[in-house]
Amino acid sequence: MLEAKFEEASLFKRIIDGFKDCVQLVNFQCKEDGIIAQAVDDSRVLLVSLEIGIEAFQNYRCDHPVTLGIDLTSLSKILRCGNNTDNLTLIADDTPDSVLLLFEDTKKDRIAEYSLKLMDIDAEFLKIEDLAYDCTLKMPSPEFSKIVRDLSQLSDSINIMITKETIKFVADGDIGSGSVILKPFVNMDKPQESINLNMDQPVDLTFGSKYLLDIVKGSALSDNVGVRLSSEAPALFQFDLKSGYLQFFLAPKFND
Amino acid sequence: KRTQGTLESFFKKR
Repeated sequence: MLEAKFEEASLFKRIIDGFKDCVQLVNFQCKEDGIIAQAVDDSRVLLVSLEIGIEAFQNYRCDHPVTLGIDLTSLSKILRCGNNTDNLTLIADDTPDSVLLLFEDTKKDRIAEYSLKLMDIDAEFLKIEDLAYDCTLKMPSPEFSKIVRDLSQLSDSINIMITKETIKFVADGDIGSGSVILKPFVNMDKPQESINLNMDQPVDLTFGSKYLLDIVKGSALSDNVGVRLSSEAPALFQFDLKSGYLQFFLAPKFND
Repeated sequence: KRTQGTLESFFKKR
């Protein structure tokens, strides 16, 4: 039996909105220590990895591991039926054909109940080992989002270059070019606005704008985004939850 | 000219 209660439906909505546009069919693996999910986009360039720890829930109970195969387009339709401030409980039995979504209004006696049919999704689970990264960057997610949205207008590629004290984003396209340069700094009053950079080796990597545009949809989950870059591995973009995270692994472009 | 890489080579199937 799974019973997973979010204090606010908006959290689960923001999690699903954060990756529903890049993958569609996802297995949610529910275990006693929380829910994990993983999916690769059709082009095999972007991998999404989600972990929702128990602390992110108001109540969580899962006696028996259960996999919920969910079509995110269908799930989104149901999530739109609930109000953001409703309690949302996901309920499934041990061998479920469907998952129940229970929206409870906290201010009045209103309960809405929806059942979503589950799917058998044949997807491999990839083992992601701890990768070694050359640069680790933490910056405000709205700022990262704006840079990606701005520069992606100019080119289908965005180049990220990091040297010791400088983070440079560049787009060079048919209509012109643009660049944004940032320096690490600490904001004592508003720590979430700080930019932290750890660099072992400089990096110069190019990513597809359309994938970065998908990734920044995770910005609604966290004030910050963690970016880990390496010349030898996919880049990692991470939005932390109160407990858990939404991660995107993105393969870079390379020179022929 | 740049080519888009894929994830395949980096992650192993569990």
